[in-house]
Amino acid sequence: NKDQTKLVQYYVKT
Amino acid sequence: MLEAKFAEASLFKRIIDGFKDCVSLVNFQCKEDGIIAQAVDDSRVLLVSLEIGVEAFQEYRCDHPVTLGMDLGSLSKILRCGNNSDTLTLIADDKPDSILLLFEDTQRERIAEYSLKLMDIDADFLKIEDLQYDTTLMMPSTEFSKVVKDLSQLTDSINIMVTKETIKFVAEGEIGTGSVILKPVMDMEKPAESIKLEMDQPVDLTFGAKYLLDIVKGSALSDRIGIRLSSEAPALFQFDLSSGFLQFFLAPKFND
Repeated sequence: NKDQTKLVQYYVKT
Repeated sequence: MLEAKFAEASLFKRIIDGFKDCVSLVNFQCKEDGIIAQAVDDSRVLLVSLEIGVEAFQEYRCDHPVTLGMDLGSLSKILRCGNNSDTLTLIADDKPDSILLLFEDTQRERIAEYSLKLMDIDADFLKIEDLQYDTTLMMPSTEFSKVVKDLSQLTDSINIMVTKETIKFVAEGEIGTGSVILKPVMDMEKPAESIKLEMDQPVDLTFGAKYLLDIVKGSALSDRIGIRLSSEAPALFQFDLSSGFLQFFLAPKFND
């Protein structure tokens, strides 16, 4: 089973 | 003052239908050069980015930048009130608490006017850097939609593997497994049917099927979909408008 990653792991909040 | 007129209401309907099921509250930022919007789904996995350029409108005027916070469910109810072939004009003043939607059937002299209350939406804006993707695919959106819908019946995860000459979609579920293999093909008579593949690095990525099912709802906007994949970043799925685009950025699943 694979874990779902989240967008904040890749992108920075502005 | 914002006055943005679509030659056909159906275009704005298709845009909103393309992402209303995955995000509900959206800030539309209207500027001189068009309208942009960005929103992330509740699970923080899928990001929608919309850009409608001035050329997509029959007439467009925006004197001052204005942000229109809308509930897409409510907007969608009003959009259903217009006929597809009506013109649709979005009208808002510089500090609006509502937006006016004007549907006009010029042949029958029918005018319908609705106003939608705006909302203050406190949403993060994510900065997405332009990046080099390992693989870029262009294919018919109906074909991609069929693959996603078919394989989603078997599993909640779809694996996409791209090698030099092959695009392979795989589903492994409790009831069984399925795979679809596509090869790049150039259709000279029907260019829209072509499958184009540019691969710098092979990729092997897994995505949640439910997010892919949301993404394929954008298919009504364009007969082509662009898919950009990278091992290091969320995948980008893009539907082009005559001016602008609807993009979906989807975070992949990884082995823990």
